Parts: sequence; structure tokens; C-alpha cells
Amino acid sequence: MRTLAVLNQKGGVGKTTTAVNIAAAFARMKKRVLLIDLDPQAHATLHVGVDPGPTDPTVFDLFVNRTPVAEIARNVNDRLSLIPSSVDLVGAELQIADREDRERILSRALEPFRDAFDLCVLDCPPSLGLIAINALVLASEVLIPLQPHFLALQGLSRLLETVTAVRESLNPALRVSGVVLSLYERGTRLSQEVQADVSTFFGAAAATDAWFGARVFDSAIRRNIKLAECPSFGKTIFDYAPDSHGAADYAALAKELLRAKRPE
Amino acid sequence: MRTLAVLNQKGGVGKTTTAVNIAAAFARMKKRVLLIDLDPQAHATLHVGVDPGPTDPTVFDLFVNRTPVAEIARNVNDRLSLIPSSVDLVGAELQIADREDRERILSRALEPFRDAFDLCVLDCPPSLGLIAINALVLASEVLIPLQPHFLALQGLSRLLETVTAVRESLNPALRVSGVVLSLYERGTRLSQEVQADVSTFFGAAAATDAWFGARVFDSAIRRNIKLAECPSFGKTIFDYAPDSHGAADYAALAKELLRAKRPE
Ligand SMILES: Nc1ncnc2c1ncn2[C@@H]1O[C@H](COP(=O)(O)OP(=O)(O)OP(=O)(O)O)[C@@H](O)[C@H]1O
Ligand SMILES: Nc1ncnc2c1ncn2[C@@H]1O[C@H](COP(=O)(O)OP(=O)(O)OP(=O)(O)O)[C@@H](O)[C@H]1O
Ligand SMILES: [Mg+2]
Ligand SMILES: [Mg+2]
Repeated sequence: MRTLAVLNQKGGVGKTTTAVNIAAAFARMKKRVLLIDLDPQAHATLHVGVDPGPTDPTVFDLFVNRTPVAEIARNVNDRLSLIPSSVDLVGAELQIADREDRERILSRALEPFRDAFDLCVLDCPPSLGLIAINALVLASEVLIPLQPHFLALQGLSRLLETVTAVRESLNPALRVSGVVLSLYERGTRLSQEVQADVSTFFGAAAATDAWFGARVFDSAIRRNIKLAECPSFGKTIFDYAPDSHGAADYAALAKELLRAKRPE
Repeated sequence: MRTLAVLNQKGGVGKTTTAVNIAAAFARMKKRVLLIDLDPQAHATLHVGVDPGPTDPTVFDLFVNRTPVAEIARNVNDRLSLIPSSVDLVGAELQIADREDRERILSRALEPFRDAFDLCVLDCPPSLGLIAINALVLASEVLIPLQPHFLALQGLSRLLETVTAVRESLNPALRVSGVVLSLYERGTRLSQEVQADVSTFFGAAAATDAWFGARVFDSAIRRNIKLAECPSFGKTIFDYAPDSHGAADYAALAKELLRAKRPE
């Protein structure tokens, strides 16, 4: 099960929008896909139109109560399944802090499902705490949505440090697959500077770096109001506005990600 | 000391951009202002051109080592001072979790400075954990930057629940001063819907609600690339592009906030 952690501790850079729409794009390409919402905001859950009832188990129960994934996962369509989140997750990091297996809870819970899905996509919260570490332990690769803004660029080195630390101590197979430019506005000075900076940085990677071979994906996601509207209908961009730039950009990105596949 | 917590757990809605530029606007109006960076990303610190050295104390030391504020605060200009942040802060919540005074560490540390400043502005991280709670215990009011998007609107009720909980148990004077529409694009359907929704919601508040009397400020902050460029020069919008829409919008917001002052 190829697992992509969609992670950037910078807030509002398009993590949820990317996680949901690439998961949907993979499912449209007949892949069996599991989307896991790891954010207490539960925006990925909302975005696909799922509204867990007060007694329904969520990813909070996976972390804190060791509830089996089979009891939590639910189908969104014939190829896409979801492990939903809820606001309770805000308290989970403190509750698992003292557990011996605190970084491996998620990867252990998913062990029985490795062959049930082709792809797994993790929507991460805007932080690098224990929940994000759990995502990095489960993941085979990290997909970094990046808004081409200065503040968004600042956190990149810290994110790469965290990925390196997890790769060295908990998940040797982890690597960075690349950066996807999101909320992209063609032609602004800032976009060109950020794109050049990141490409140069990746190009200079040593073979031992977690980001060796990573790149800025050709498919940038243009700013497109339809991408901000579709969550209010509980739909992915493909169900809401299939002919929009947003749908075209995410379909192209999903294809590029499948082409970029490395040997597991 | 009137203290504004700039808070919204939704990422990327303009918290840092708002905190830094209203603090600078207040200082230009001859107020003595303290800006406190409570985000481990340290973007407010970066935005005003401060780069703490590896041994310099930061807000991490205020929380974990009880270092006095006088040793941490530094002047940015003749009226604006800063308590800088650093990435270490990411570990602070776990380190203070068991302390008896864990929610009041910030407000106790600022006690000796209540009369040293007219205004204090808190830039918060995109979460509602212990650091954000500390901000709400110190604050007299909450300023909520809101991008007029569906996902950003979703978290509002959870944010108001948290403000209510802090007001009931830790800080009875706390109230919501209002919502500032940020990254605003005049005329989109989504902007109008969100603005109407929030105004109706505030209008229906009961006298006992923490958001009674709160409103959507008239001064919306329009999307303006200069606001995204100025942090890369370590400057506020007033120093970088004083004639831009960004500078005009933030100056108008600061004036509106000073007019909206309630009796402490
Ligand atoms: N390409 C795009 N064009 C227009 N709006 C977009 C685009 N991508 C995302 N958005 C909108 O921008 C906002 C931020 O995106 P999103 O919520 O996906 O970011 P995030 O990184 O998941 O945020 P958080 O850090 O809060 O988890 C949302 O309101 C979303 O609807
Ligand atoms: N009005 C605006 N016009 C254009 N760009 C803006 C505007 N306000 C903020 N930005 C840019 O949008 C991005 C998000 O803003 P900012 O970092 O201030 O949000 P935040 O809520 O503090 O994010 P986080 O949740 O990560 O702390 C930044 O790159 C910033 O430079
Ligand atoms: Mg998100
Ligand atoms: Mg910020």
C-alpha cells in the first residue's frame, strides 16, 4: 500500500484540498484508495460529505481506544474509503504521550489493511506533533503542498528535518516525493522565486538525503474559487465542477504521482 | 493593557499578517505596543526582521524556564516591542502539561508589564491547545481573522466554544471583539455568503454570550501580493509598501479597533 502523507506545518496551503482531490482522482483511475483524516478540524471528512454521529468511532478512537480500523473506516464511493476525524482528536496527543508505542499507533493499526488498498492518502494537521509523526511512520512518502509565498517557504527546512529524524529512527523507507505548488498564480515574482529556490534545493540533494530525487511537480494547482466552494457541498472537485481548472490540475497531479512511482 | 489574541485554529487565514500589521499600525498611532509570537513557526518574529540567536531566550523560555519577560522582550522600533518565538516552542505544550498553573503561565509572566504598554497583540498558532489557552487567559479580547471560505467558516463554532470555556473557568473578562475578513475578494458569492452568515450569527447573540456585541469589522483586508512579499524583507506593510491597499486596509482596521474599545 503506497502511502502519501500530505504534510506542511504551515497553515492554509492546500493540504486538505490536495489530499481529498488526489484521493478522488486515484479512485477515478480505478485504484482502491483509503483517505485518513488526521486533523481535529476534520475538514477532509467534511469535504467528502461524511458527518460522523456523536457515537460513531473516528480516528480519535484508533489512537486513544485502539478501536480496529474495520470499525472506523467507511466507504465514500465504490473505490474510496475514509477514516474520519473529529474535534476530539485535539486531546489525543496528550493522551498518547506516555505510551511506549506512541509513534507507531497508526502504522500498527493499518497493518491488517496493507493489501486491502492500492493507495493511502493522509491529510495532516498544520503542526509537527505526535499525530504528524504517526503519519510519517506509516507513510512511504511525503507530498508537500506549498503556497508560493515567503512565509510558506520558511518552514520547509524544519519539515525536512522532521522527515529526516523519522526516517533515521522509525521508518527507513520514508522519502520526500516532492512539492506541489498550490494556490498558484502564474507569473507573480514570488511564485517564480519560490519555485526556483525549491528546485535548486532539491537538485543539490545528496543520495542520503530524504529528499534525494524529490522535485517540484510539473502540475501546479492554480487558484480557482471552485476548489474553495466544493467542500460546502460535501463533494470533491470532480463531482462539483468536473470541467474546471481545479479538476484538470488535480487529475494531472494524480497522473504525475502515479508515473513518479518508485520501487517500494 | 488592552490585549488582543489574534486566533483562528484554521491555518493560513492571515493571523500573522494581521497581528504584525495591526501592531505596527497601533505603534504608528503613538501607542506603546507589545507583540507576542506564540507560534513555533516564529513567523511574526521573522516578519518584523528579528532573528534570535541560538542562545537568545524566546517565548519558549517564558513557558518552560520561567525566564522573566524583561530578559526576552526586544524593541523593534521606538514604540513596538516583541517577545520572539522559536521552533522549540513545538515541545512546550507537553512540557507544561502537568504544571498546576499551566493555563496561566503567560498571564502571570506579563503581570509586571500591565502598565508598560497600551496594547498587546498575540499571534497564535493554528490550533486550540495549551499555548492558545494561555493566550485566551491573558487576553481581554479575541480578534478572529477569517478567510471568506467555507472551510474557514467551519471552525468558528469550535473556536467560540473554546473562548466560552476559558471565559467561564479562567478569564471572566474575555470577549470576542469581532471577525476581520482577510484575503478578501470583493464580489465572490462565497465572500457574501460568509459575511452574511457571520453577521447574522453575531446579531443573534444573547447578552451572556462571549461574542455579544461582536461584529464583522467594516475594514476587510483585500488580497494584495505586497502583504505576502513584505515578510521576506523583515518589514511590516507600512515600511515596505506604505501606499498599497494592504497598508490602507490595516491602518483602517487599527483605527476601527481603537474606536471599538469597550470599558475594560
Ligand atoms: N487552488 C485553490 N484555489 C482556491 N482556493 C483554494 C485552493 N486550494 C485550497 N483552497 C482554499 O484555501 C483554503 C485553504 O486550503 P486548505 O484548507 O485545503 O489548506 P490546509 O493546508 O489543509 O489548511 P489547514 O492548515 O487549516 O489544515 C480553503 O478554504 C480551501 O478551500
Ligand atoms: N491580504 C493578503 N493578501 C495576500 N496575501 C496575504 C494576505 N494576508 C496574508 N497573506 C499571505 O497568505 C499566507 C497566509 O497568511 P498568514 O501566514 O498570515 O496566515 P496565518 O493564519 O498566520 O497562518 P498559520 O495558520 O500558518 O499561522 C502568507 O503567505 C501571507 O503572506
Ligand atoms: Mg487542512
Ligand atoms: Mg501565522
